[in-house]
Amino acid sequence: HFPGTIKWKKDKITYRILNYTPDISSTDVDTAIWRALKIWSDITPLKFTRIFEGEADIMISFGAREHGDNYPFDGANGLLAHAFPPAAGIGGDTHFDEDETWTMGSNGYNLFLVAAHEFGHALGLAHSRDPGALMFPTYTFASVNEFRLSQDDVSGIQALYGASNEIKPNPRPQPPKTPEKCDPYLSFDAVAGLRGEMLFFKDRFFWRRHPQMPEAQLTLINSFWPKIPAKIDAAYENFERDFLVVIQGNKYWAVNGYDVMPGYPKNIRRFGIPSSVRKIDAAVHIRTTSKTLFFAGDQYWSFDETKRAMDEGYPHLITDDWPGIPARVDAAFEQHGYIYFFRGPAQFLYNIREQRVLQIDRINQWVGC
Amino acid sequence: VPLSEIEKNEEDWQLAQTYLNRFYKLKDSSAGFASKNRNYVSKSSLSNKIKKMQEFFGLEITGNLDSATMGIMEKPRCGVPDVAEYN
Repeated sequence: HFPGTIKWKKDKITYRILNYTPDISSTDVDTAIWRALKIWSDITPLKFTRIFEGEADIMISFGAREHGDNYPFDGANGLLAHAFPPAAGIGGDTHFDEDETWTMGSNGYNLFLVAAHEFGHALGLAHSRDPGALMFPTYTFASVNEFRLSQDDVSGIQALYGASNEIKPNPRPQPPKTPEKCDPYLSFDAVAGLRGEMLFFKDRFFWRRHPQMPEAQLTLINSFWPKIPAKIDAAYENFERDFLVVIQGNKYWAVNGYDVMPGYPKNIRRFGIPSSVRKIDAAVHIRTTSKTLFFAGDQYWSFDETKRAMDEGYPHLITDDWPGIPARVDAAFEQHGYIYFFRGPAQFLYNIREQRVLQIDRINQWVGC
Repeated sequence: VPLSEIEKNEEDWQLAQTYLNRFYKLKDSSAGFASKNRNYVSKSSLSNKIKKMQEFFGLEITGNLDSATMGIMEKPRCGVPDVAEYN
């Protein structure tokens, strides 16, 4: 919230669209604005009414550079929009930077997503530190149809105005939670190295950890890689070819730095994994042997990166070849002759040469807890 | 950060100063500081604001303009400050 917990002293709020952007049709702008207000009215007693003349509580406009409020925009990218906390006059007003490319999709800045954020400010929410929250300061594209407010957003707005007093026929699904590094039940979806850093994937997020840094930074996957799925099943670093492979369902993407390489996604059958396998649980690339292992259910396959072919006689049962490792794994990565296997809140440190588990720990230490 | 670092990355310096000025209320007690260069911002003030931003974004709190911090500063975002008193 803003200092003083500024909020509207009423539930009926008016809004007026003063002008339009040439990037999208005025009908689309109307729709995006209406939907962006609705996400807040759906979960509070607030009611928004559009007016077409006079002074509305929330005056909405597009402008470039200096646009009359002494807070100039900065041309394309950088600042996208801003809004003023609840108050008379300029309070609640919301301005969009006309120098941006506004869109209803993902090829530019999605007007619905930015408007939903700005209306959070216009209703009394400041910025959130939760990287999964709509009120986080930086822009990340998310599919509009799958968009959901985070628990942080819901708690913030309902602390100001209370919950919706309407009985809804179909109760709303629980808001998505942001993973907690100290959660004793934390588990990883995938783990991989990337150019010396470590990436720990969980739900829509990943922790990014630099070896010398005790802290790990939590970020939305799509904030880095907008074109890969919001949540992945497995990942590994192909060190020789300097790219990260992320796997979701029966598809995989090759990522070089920030860029998804052209021609992806491809089907995991290209590795020789049978079409009966619908999901890979974990993948790990072993540099010394140039083999990539794929784990699915209680089985695993070994792919030879040099020959670019699956090794003969696979799949094997995990328990047959990896003494001390659980029958199923969530994630794995290799480092300095050890494989770290992850299952639920535990990690298993496996010595490849000695072919045995040396240590079992909790996984939270990797992400700074 | 050591001054030579900052001079080496003049562009980063400018971006950081603008960013911190806008979102972390850079102009503070040092504003009354008599200095030749109107844009002069004390190193400690800049480093403190960098720490404030790093703390907000869950980054390693170093006070330095490291790549993760610059990476966040270069991301498109909302123009409302992250930390400020509102009048």
